[in-house]
Amino acid sequence: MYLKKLRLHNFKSFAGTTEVPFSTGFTGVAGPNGMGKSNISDSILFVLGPPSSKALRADRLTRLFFDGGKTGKPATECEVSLIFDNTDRALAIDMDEVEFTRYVKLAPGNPDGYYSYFYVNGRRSTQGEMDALLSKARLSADGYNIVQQGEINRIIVMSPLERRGLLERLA
Amino acid sequence: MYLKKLRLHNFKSFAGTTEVPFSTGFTGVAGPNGMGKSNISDSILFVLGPPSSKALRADRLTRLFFDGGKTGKPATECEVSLIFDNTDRALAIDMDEVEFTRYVKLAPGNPDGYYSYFYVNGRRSTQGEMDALLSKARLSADGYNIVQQGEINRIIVMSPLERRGLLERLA
Amino acid sequence: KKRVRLSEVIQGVDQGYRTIYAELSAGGEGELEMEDPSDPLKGGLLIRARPLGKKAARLEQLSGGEKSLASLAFIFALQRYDPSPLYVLDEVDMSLDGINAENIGRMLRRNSTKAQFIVISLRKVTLKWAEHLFGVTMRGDGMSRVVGLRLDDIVDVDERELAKVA
Amino acid sequence: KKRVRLSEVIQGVDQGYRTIYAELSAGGEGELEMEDPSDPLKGGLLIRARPLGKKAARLEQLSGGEKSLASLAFIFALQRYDPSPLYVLDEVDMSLDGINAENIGRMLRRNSTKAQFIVISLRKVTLKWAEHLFGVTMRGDGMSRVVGLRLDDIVDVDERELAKVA
Ligand SMILES: Nc1ncnc2c1ncn2[C@@H]1O[C@H](COP(=O)(O)OP(=O)(O)OP(=O)(O)O)[C@@H](O)[C@H]1O
Ligand SMILES: Nc1ncnc2c1ncn2[C@@H]1O[C@H](COP(=O)(O)OP(=O)(O)OP(=O)(O)O)[C@@H](O)[C@H]1O
Ligand SMILES: [Mg+2]
Ligand SMILES: [Mg+2]
Repeated sequence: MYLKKLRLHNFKSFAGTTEVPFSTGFTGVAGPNGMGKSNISDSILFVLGPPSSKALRADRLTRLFFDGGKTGKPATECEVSLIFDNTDRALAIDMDEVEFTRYVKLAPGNPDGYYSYFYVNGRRSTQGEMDALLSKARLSADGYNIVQQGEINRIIVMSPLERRGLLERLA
Repeated sequence: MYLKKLRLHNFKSFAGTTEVPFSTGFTGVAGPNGMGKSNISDSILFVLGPPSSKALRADRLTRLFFDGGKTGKPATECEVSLIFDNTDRALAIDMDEVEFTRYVKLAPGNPDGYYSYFYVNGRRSTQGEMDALLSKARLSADGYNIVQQGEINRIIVMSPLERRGLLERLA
Repeated sequence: KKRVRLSEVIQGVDQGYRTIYAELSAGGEGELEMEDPSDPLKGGLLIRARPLGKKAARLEQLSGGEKSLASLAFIFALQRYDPSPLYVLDEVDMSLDGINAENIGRMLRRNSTKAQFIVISLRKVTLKWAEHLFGVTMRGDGMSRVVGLRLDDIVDVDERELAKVA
Repeated sequence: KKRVRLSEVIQGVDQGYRTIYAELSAGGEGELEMEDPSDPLKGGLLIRARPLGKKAARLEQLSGGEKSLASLAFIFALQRYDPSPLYVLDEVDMSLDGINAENIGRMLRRNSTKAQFIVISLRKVTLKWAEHLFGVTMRGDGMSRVVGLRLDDIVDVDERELAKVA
């Protein structure tokens, strides 16, 4: 299986809707400082990773909405979709294509101030259901397959117990 | 004033005695990974910085002795000297040249397992005397004039109180 | 049971790590080791890395680039033992000199037959190994855009070409 | 007394930081600010950095390179206000793209008329601004040696040197 398309909607510096088509193999992402490269890896973690915003350099989920740029009004929601080619059925869903979506919307009435919903092929899904699907396909973000900027040496610096934990997840 | 010579004796990967002459202005230090570049900045901190070894990637001072290389026996002492041109008398010593030396020697009888001595122009000096001299000349290592590998973003990440502390030292 | 399974995993990843670290360090030696070899669930997992021509040293003494090489060998060893379909690596070559970055680029290219790699990098020695290349840019309005790039667009990514892309 | 002196220092460094950050970010805006403007000894010191064309954002949202630029502007502002005779900078360009690294190299060269700078770097765009250049090397025996280098020795540190080894 592989990620065939990434769709970002008002996610961090990606205003409006941006679609990025991916191929199998080795894709490089280049560009000057501050253009949005790490925001792309944040968007993938936003869907596949832990639900909190801390790993995404945001103190709260609502900070992830496009802020309107220099003069515009901030967005009140954001959405990221990861569309996978699943012809090899690595994901336990009988579809050639599987789309994982996360949608966060401002909701001042709510205790946290927002809604956060997950969808699999358009149907609401709990975090637990998603985690089960992803971990069986070895797609969860906890196995060191997603390495954020500045984190590469963590493997060396982490405690022996934490390092053992990485391998326990494969056991 | 400026650093005119750095002398390393059995300090980390610098076996035997190495002398590095410096000029005023901008000196670049290049070379592949693992060759000893950061060990050079460690040697400067060893003399000018806090007495503990933790900032030098060593769990104890005796770890700073050249380890003998692949097949040799480890050294039992190390020494670093910083020789400054003091023609402008930035250091409160009436000499055109001032040499700061730190010498650490293995001493199994001692509680920490070593001696650590400081010298100014060959005369034993306490850490306090050195600190007074250095801070008056703005040469202490605590003002962010020495930035170690990986530490450049600390200014951004540190707490507001810690950042205020940097400026308090100039006050 | 759990102990046996974990023990197998550790041995399996260790096998890969030894080989891969030896290759990346051009002759150095690395291995994984349990703090308590008699019981993998008692202690933690230690990682060792001894670059070529050097005496074994504590991990913290290694240089920034040497630590990154060991980390990358570990990640590739995890992939060899139990591959993930997707790897997203953001500036993992940040501490590597030109030669080590080139070797990582080559290994990423090799390993990308078995998995998808999305690699963010500022270094042309790494990016030149990519099969596909995207540029991320912003036009001065704070809105990111993704554009397709060809390798020659960034052949001098450390110099004038960046200004053209930005 | 102590409050007045600290207040002067903060204002002085802030002046320099505003100018230097604007230059390094090619038109962005930065400033220092007391958490408690009425009493510098009550709160801490905040640092603000808003890159060109963007809305003010929390510091943690800035990219790695943007954070480094702000840090470097702060260091140069400290130097402008109360210079140290010696600066030792180890890979401070690690997160910078080619253009930003070049600008830092140029600023280091400018500021080195007033202080001595010893700068460790893997990037030729930075090293090419140096007036003197040392190479640190090891021959496979674990013993470091320092050699004098000329700029052309590393003019293609990402290419020609690689070809020799690869
Ligand atoms: N919610 C948001 N709305 C608009 N812009 C945002 C938002 N969150 C972050 N940004 C902007 O995104 C930029 C950072 O992007 P990112 O970290 O992806 O850069 P980068 O390309 O990885 O750069 P570098 O090479 O320096 O790591 C910052 O300037 C930040 O202000
Ligand atoms: N006491 C010691 N005796 C001998 N070698 C040592 C000692 N302490 C550290 N080293 C070696 O010094 C090397 C690290 O040197 P250093 O950190 O200066 O490299 P570097 O040139 O800065 O590399 P990088 O570009 O990766 O940062 C390590 O390989 C380490 O094993
Ligand atoms: Mg980034
Ligand atoms: Mg180093």
